[in-house]
Amino acid sequence: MNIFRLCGDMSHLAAIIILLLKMWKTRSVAGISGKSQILFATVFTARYLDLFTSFISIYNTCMKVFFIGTVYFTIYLIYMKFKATYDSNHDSFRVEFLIVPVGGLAFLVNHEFAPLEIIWTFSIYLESVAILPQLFMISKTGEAETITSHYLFALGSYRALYLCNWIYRYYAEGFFDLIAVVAGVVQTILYCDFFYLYITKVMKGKKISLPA
Amino acid sequence: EKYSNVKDEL
Repeated sequence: MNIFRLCGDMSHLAAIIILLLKMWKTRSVAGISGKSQILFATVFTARYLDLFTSFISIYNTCMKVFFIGTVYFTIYLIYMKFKATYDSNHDSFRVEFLIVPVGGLAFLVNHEFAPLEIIWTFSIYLESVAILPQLFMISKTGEAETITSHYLFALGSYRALYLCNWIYRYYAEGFFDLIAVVAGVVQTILYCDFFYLYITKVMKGKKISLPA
Repeated sequence: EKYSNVKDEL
């Protein structure tokens, strides 16, 4: 464990908590993409299959349980409890255009052609594009609530911090995982224009409103 | 460099 990875995990944790607070306080899921949350649930389920078979640390297990639990709770809030406030018209990204290519790529490009490894690779590739329905929804509605912007900033920062973690691990431990790094770079790049909007607008107290 | 298939990251 290093400071970059710890900050990344805390940023990820903060993003999830911000999202839950937004939903619970405003009792609304307006502006949140249910499809992205479904993709994140798929990512966590596929990646944490070893939750019960391999024990890394208390921290690792607690975080995995928390991530899996909260993402399914978020889906419950979106599609059941606050269903009336779910904006399905704007949440229209075709996720099959993500899942099929990502699934195919996981079969073709992986470290080892073994079931658990391919499923892990699938979860890594899927995570890098899982935010697209959410970003697409914001571009369609043309704006994002400030709290949703904070959620996205924290979520985007988590993988950017993981990139720093991989740089550190390469020089400190000789650890290097090309698949995770390339997917992490793609994932972080997808947030760049949002980061730009966040820093130029939200940091100055303005709302994010895209030219619709 | 070493790719470790131990998935110790989240």
